[in-house]
Amino acid sequence: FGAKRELDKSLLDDLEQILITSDIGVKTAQHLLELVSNKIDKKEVDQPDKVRAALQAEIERILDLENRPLEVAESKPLVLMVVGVNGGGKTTTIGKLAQRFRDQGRRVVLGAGDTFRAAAADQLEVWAQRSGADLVRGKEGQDPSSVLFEAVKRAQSSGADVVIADTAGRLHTKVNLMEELKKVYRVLGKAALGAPHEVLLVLDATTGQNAIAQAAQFNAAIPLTGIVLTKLDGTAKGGVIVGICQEFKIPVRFIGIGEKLDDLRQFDAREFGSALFD
Amino acid sequence: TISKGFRNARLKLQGKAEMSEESIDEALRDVRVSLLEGDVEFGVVKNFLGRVKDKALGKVVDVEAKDKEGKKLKLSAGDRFVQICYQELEALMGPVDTSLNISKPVTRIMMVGLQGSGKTTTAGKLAKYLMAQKHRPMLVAADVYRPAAIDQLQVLGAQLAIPVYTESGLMPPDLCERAIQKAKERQCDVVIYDTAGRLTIDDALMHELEEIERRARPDNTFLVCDAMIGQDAVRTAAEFAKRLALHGFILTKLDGDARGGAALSIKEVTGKPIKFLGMGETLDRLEEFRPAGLASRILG
Ligand SMILES: Nc1nc2c(ncn2[C@@H]2O[C@H](COP(=O)(O)OP(=O)(O)OP(=O)(O)O)[C@@H](O)[C@H]2O)c(=O)[nH]1
Ligand SMILES: Nc1nc2c(ncn2[C@@H]2O[C@H](COP(=O)(O)OP(=O)(O)OP(=O)(O)O)[C@@H](O)[C@H]2O)c(=O)[nH]1
Ligand SMILES: [Mg+2]
Ligand SMILES: [Mg+2]
Repeated sequence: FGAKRELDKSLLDDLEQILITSDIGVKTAQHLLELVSNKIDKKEVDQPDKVRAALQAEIERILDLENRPLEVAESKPLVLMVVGVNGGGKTTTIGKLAQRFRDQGRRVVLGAGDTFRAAAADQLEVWAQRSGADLVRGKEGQDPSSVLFEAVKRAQSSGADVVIADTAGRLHTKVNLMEELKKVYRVLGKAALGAPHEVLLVLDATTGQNAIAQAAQFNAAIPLTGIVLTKLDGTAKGGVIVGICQEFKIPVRFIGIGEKLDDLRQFDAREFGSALFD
Repeated sequence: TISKGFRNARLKLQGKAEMSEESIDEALRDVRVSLLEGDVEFGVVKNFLGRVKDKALGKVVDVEAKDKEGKKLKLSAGDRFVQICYQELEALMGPVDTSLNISKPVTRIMMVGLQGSGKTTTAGKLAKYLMAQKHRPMLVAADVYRPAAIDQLQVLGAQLAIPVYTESGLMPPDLCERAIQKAKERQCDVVIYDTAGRLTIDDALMHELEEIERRARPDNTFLVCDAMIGQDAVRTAAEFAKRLALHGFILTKLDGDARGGAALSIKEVTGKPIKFLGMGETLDRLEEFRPAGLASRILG
């Protein structure tokens, strides 16, 4: 353990507490501290600021995955699928994404793929109205795949640039619901070439270590192209994303910082890293 | 699924005749990892381990086991350590108190919590639970912000065939106070206030809850908390408990594989009982809290 033995035990304990209380997870925290204490110069070992800076830099390095902006492809429409466990902020995030595309002068269709939860389509309808997007909704209890197929068809026939597919919240442990998700994925592929071009997992920043299982299971069911980390305007730090990025290499594309239409930001690893240590 | 942390501790300790302080410390390190991975809060873990260590080192023989004929067995020190962990965790999660404060003529229940934790769905579940006990609940749509929140509650009310009170133009404190009279008019004996999700650092919205409390005097205020919440559970629960008269909390989405360590953290920090557990999306999936199941889930 070389340098680590020379690092003040209380400094290590303090740093470990900061990391763990930000939801980085005990094992990830321990690996980070080991790595950093092996890297830093013998002379810097007793300078808390230097150790902290090295930690922050390592976290930023892990998070700094390629984050392409969402772009309308050559072949319109761009098809975006949004998935995640219950209550994480999928529907609200879709409203924000719709607004972002509208600000770029794009025409957007929203697909009300949650045909299960009470008033889910009504909720998405409000966001469609607020962002000036078109909405395709089905009947209650209708197969979500057929509603979303229809949404892509509407986008194609109306010359829209983007389709964003909302799906019902589901726990990754529910096999039948994960099968339903795989079916949606396949049906979107039948509706348009290469669809869905983006699959975003919405993770609530207040979530603890269970987020890792969520990322693993959703990624195993359908290939994720990005993560949206929501509710970062609260007191939770969302540190669990560090372990997720390290293990699955899925980039965080956006963060949600509120409940309004413009409360969405492109993810910035540097800002996130420094906020972790605030 | 048994987490590596606690399984390591169990394997190392199985049948161990004697436990030196050193081996107790080693076992505690494994338990620590397990609890932190189970989302128990950092400081709460520290206190828990301290208590377990005291008991493990103590000469108090308070741990017993019986064989198949009901004869008392002598436990090895290793098995005793494992027993202490389970018992201490169960004790911390209890005592069990799933009672509801009932008042005449109209019992008031208020649901509070962070965004997306399951308040609206749980309001519906509580209504169904109360109907099974021959009560006549009315749901109150006190979330005037979230798109289609009122619609959502109305759909649940329709599923249960019970009234949902909403009045456009009224802010939640007025609405909740007026609901009591509306309930009497409709021969309902319980009102359940579904409030908007909010951050504890949103002073205006936290003040709104204080206003509802002042005007409607809920007999039961429940913090509805997502079982998958991480270290923030303590910050959030402490703030709600500080500003409101919390009567208990409800942990939702336990039908997933989140370990639910927040339950221990929230109980420790607020001292309030865990009342109910949400075990699914439909209105019949509400259970009264029992410590044993949750304790072993958190420990892993
Ligand atoms: N503070 C805050 N709240 C958010 C954010 N994103 C979403 N919310 C809130 O979280 C709650 C749940 O949002 P929804 O969009 O309904 O979440 P969902 O994932 O679609 O939920 P289900 O469809 O029921 O699984 C709502 O109250 C939103 O306003 C965010 O970035 N910050
Ligand atoms: N699997 C599961 N899902 C649940 C449970 N309780 C609620 N949900 C789901 O969680 C999501 C959020 O539930 P809501 O009742 O809308 O949560 P809320 O706290 O009212 O949300 P806001 O009003 O936006 O703060 C919905 O998809 C619910 O169906 C539960 O016990 N298990
Ligand atoms: Mg939704
Ligand atoms: Mg609600």
